[in-house]
Amino acid sequence: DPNMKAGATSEGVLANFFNSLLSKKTGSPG
Amino acid sequence: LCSTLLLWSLQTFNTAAPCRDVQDLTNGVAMAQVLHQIDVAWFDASWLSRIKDDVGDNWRIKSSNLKKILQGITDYYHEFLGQQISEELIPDLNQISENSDPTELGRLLQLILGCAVNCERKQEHIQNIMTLEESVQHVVMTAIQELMSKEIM
Repeated sequence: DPNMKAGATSEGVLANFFNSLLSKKTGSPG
Repeated sequence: LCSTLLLWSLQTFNTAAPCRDVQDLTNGVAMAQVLHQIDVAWFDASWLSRIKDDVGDNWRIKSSNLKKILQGITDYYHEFLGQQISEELIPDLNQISENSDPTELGRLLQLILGCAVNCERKQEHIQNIMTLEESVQHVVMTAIQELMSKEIM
């Protein structure tokens, strides 16, 4: 189903983005 | 942007001041309470007490509250995150206080979102975002990407 595939891709993009944000170091310059 | 970020703040933070629509936010009280919840050490009780909550339709008090909020956010980006906010991202506060402009209010909410996803408790805030409806997550992601693309270190 192309719709399901598009949905899964979109979810993947969101998950990847927010997970990468989670792993980014919190930004105090020190 | 504005309506989606309004939804994000409404579903994430429990503010004493109403936070249901654009009009509710233009006096700055709910946004200040959101910032207080995002980083209670930075936007502390003393900072929050400088935001007047008895605003009514007085645009001068609204404007004064919004200036304090933008200044607090600017200081947070500069001193805590080591960043300068790009000119393009800075909202026109007069348009918010006088005309309740949703585009400019969206800009201010975008900067608050930036505080949330970079603060010490960012994990909690990001995980909350990940529970929101997919369409909301998309707008939030785009707003964060725009902030990141214009970061001035």
